[in-house]
Amino acid sequence: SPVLVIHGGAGVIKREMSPAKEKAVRAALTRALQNGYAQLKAGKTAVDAVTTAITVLEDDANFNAGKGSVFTHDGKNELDAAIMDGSTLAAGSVAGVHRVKNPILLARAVMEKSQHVMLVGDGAEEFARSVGIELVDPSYFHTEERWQQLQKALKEDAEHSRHSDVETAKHFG
Amino acid sequence: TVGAVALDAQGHLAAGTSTGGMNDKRWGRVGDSPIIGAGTYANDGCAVSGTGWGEYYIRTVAAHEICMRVTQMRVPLQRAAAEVINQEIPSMGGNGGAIAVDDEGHITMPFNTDGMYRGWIGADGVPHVALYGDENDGTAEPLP
Repeated sequence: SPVLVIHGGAGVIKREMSPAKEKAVRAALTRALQNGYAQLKAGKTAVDAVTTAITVLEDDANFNAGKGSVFTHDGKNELDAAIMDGSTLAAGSVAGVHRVKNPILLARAVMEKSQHVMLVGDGAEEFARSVGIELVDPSYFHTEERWQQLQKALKEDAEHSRHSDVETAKHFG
Repeated sequence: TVGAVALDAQGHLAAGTSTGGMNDKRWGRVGDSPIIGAGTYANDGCAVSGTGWGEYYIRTVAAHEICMRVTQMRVPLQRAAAEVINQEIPSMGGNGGAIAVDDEGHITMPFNTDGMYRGWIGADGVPHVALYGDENDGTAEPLP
């Protein structure tokens, strides 16, 4: 029987979750499961199900991917994604893109429409244009919650003379 | 980081992962997500997507390692994932979690942090969602 499993990130701390956020996260995870599983029930492939489920989560600002991506030290949103088809060992991935609305779709395009496995940065976005993947203005990824998280981290950076200690505390990707 | 693994009606597996990286990251630092074998891997017997301190997933080639234990060493999926995610990676100083499915529909979602956003759905079509460590995954047996 078809099966779909998803994750939306580790490091969840119960006491830091508001009831509203918890409700929104549960709803988004449920929607991702339902949409992805609908693909499987319709006889589509595991790659279709994975892509569909991840796209739902990328479009939801509660998750650190796509719309809800965190900021780099330089105040940019920098996204990565990968996909692999177990039946063929085909794989595609992208790293360091700033304008791709759904990086998982671009990773799939790399897998299916190029001879390559991993594209990065401007070149990956040029490839995205060539295969019709939706690009957005970088401001699409700007959310106030993530911006404030960066401001907090920058303030902590300034307050700590030993940068390595700070680096250890903010390792989740 | 978000991810998904799936087994379709033809018995084929797939894995995918997508991330916005790390808050305040510098120097073009890249985590595990785009690196096939570290955060994402699938073959004909196993599919894995990881989330956590990605540099440890790179060093352990975590997703590939889980699948190799399953497909070559015949280690049960749940044990293979637990050995890599909850033993090997923490022993080196890393942490995080993963989701995995094998070609028989067994699933597992190990993590060593307080919680992990996660969900699964099988033949009954009922979505199951959990966020915290004290919520029962019920994944020891194949999904119905």
